[in-house]
Amino acid sequence: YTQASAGQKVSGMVSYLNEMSQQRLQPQQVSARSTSVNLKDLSSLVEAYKIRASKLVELAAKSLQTELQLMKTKEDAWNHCSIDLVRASDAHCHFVIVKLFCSKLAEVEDTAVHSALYSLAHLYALHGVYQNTGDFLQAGLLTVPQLTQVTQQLKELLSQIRPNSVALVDAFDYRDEMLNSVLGRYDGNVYDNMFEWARKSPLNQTEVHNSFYKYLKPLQSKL
Amino acid sequence: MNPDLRKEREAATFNTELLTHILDGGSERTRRRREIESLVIGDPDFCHEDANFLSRSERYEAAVKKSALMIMKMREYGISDPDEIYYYKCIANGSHPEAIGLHFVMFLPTLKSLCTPAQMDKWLPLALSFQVIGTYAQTEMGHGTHIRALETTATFDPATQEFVLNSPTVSSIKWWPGGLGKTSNHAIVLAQLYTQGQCHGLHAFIVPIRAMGTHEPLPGVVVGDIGPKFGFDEIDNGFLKLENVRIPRENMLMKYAKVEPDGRYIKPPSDKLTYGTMVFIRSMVVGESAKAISKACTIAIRYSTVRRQSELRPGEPEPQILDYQTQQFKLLPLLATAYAFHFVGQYMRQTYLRITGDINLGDFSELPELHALSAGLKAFTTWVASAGIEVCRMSCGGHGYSHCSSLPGIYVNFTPTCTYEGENTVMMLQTARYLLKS
Repeated sequence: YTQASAGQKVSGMVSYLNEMSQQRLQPQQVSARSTSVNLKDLSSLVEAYKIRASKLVELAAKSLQTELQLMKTKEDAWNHCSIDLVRASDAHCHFVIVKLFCSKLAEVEDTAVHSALYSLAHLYALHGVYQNTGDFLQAGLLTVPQLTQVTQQLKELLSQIRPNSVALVDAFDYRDEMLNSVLGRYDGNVYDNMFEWARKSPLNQTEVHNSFYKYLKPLQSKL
Repeated sequence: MNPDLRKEREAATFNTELLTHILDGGSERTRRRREIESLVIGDPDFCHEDANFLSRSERYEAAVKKSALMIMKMREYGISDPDEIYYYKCIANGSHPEAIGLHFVMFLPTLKSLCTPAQMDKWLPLALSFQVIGTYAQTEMGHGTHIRALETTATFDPATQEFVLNSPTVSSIKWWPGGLGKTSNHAIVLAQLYTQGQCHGLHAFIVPIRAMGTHEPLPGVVVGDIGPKFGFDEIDNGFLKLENVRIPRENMLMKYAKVEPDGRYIKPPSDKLTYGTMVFIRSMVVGESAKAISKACTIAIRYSTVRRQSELRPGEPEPQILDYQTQQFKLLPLLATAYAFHFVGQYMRQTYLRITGDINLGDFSELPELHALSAGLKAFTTWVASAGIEVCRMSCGGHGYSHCSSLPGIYVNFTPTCTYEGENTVMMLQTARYLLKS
């Protein structure tokens, strides 16, 4: 932030901060700016995450500057705005993840697989908006009327992904021996195996557990 | 095959196998992974009692036995590629940690990244032949992520050409590093270096803690297990107290920072290099987050198609619980998260390898970004995955609480990632520091 806001170019995953300083240097007419996110368009969502991260980094930096003006030491100022700082980092990481997931889609050639992964990426991005509506509203990326659309769009994606959900977990290709889970067995024969598993419990080694003779029987005889 | 699961698979709109290839990074890698997995699955030596029914001591012993077996078998099969070793271990260990895991994931990488060529010649053959079984002792009872506050000291004595290591306070006793209590005979100890009366900060030293051969603790070394934990029953997390333990000058890892025989200190090009192993682990943890959440999702989603419960419409048969919108809302975003983390894990791994390659060539320019990104993504993904596994467990109703679901085991063995190799909030603040500097 410090470098980018001073007009120096930063590279790597933080390069979006360059745009922040460009926006500041080249003011646009408010009517010309359409920052509201298109919830049905994944690339628009990626852009929204980028702007959210940029805004929260800026907010944290300003919060730090304000604290510093209150004559605190640098360290105290840092502590007094650490909630904002963690929030900025969180938004940065979230943007990186959404961005990388979407970039991966470009490498997928098979149309059917691409479509399944696209829905997942869309769900991931949209669910993050749903969980962090405050951030997106604060950044002016989302309007209050759009909040209903977020939920509506989420529901549509859930219905869309539901038929593929087993295939999508099968694709992870975990052998039963690796999962070691009766509930998650590939063949789905859960209940027979759960009963068999329970019978192996060491408490079942004898029909009557020793504790009965040691404690319960003497108790019963005394009362 | 359960008829509901069969129907689900038949109705899928894409070829699962093609997606598996994408996740593995190519069809050839899928083929090889399966080939390696079959070696373990078909091996009677790996058929053992369900660990859920064993005591902690029995679980530790079984894990040590398994580790020894794995090493022998991999040598026998000639498996030496790091990815292939990973495949082999994943299937052999399941969701349980490996008893001598730190030897592989921290001890050996630290040797490789911080040893001089001469040190490498000495220590690597010993470590690779398991004459030396090592761990990485950084955390202290009273000090965790803020490593500059670590209290263990290593004072150079030019008269004997030795470092004298001490745990000067109770809070400085090394605490938690895996395999330290009973398994390892050497530890890479992170200690404050003193020479010519000055402290030069944290540096890494190879410290013998048990005699090679008898495995008895060495004089001045107080070492043992720290007791049961939330999970990690296979690992002997340990304590280590050093009382005037003398080690030769050559036992300081001197690829970057050095202490000359006369006691002169030579600074490293970056003080972050000492913590390179932590950056390595943080980078790899991102992929592990994907693994943990994808396992939990696999279990919860398969079970949610098998389990039928209640009524959607009066009088009709019980529906699959995955047909309830609330169940979809719990599980499908987590499924999407598992995929997102998988691809981010691949990216983080490639980025780590690329930047460390540059570092080895003397280019440190991207080290700060690697630090910041690995710290932030480690924190972000482990927080989300830990919470997500718990959601998966609860979405399986009462059966998710049973160890037979494997979900409690996945949770307790994964959730320490939120605190180890850097507590998550501190990691986020490190990322923030970079963001503000950038």
